[in-house]
Amino acid sequence: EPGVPIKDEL
Amino acid sequence: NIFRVLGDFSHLASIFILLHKIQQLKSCSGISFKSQVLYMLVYITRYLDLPWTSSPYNFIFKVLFISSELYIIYLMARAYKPTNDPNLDTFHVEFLLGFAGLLALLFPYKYTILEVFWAFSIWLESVAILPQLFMLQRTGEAEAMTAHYIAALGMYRALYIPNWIYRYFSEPTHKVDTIAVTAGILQTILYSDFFWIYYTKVMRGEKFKLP
Repeated sequence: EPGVPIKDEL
Repeated sequence: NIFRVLGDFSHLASIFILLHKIQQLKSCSGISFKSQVLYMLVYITRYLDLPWTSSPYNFIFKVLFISSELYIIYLMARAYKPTNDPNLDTFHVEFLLGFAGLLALLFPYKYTILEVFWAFSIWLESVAILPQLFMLQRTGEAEAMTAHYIAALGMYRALYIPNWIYRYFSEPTHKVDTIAVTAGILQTILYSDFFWIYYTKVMRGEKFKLP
């Protein structure tokens, strides 16, 4: 999805 | 990358230091219950995606953070309640909740429940240490273990900053997570004064004492 970073951090 | 891994393990280490302090000294004096409750709120609102977490690394850390925080709150509210002095823990957390809530509602990446709660958790985390630092300021000094706890907790987000820089250059998409980066920098700035005293006193074997 454009603009929404992938939540791959804690 | 190394910064990210060191950051996450610093975060985990901070929790072990805190648990060690409480159990060894059989006391939670000097620890802000309000900050701990805020961290619980941070974990709950950030890790709403726990059941859909695909990375085992993230999944394990999320479970560890939520469960250890629950245990810390249990120790402070039940097992070692008499050692927890609410008269020193007087920061008005409603300001912090209002700050995080307002920013989360105004600038989420998307208006979905998960995104708004995620942004709330990021902003709340950035200021959740304030009741703890406020308490430290009121008492004027801290046990070595408490100082190590705050230092390790602060280091975690500080280490995320070189991680973001590294990721920006190493990943082809060059993505910047503006919310996480802005809040992460704010969070690290809030610790800077503490880091300075920690560096000049505790790391040279002296007691953590405010000038």
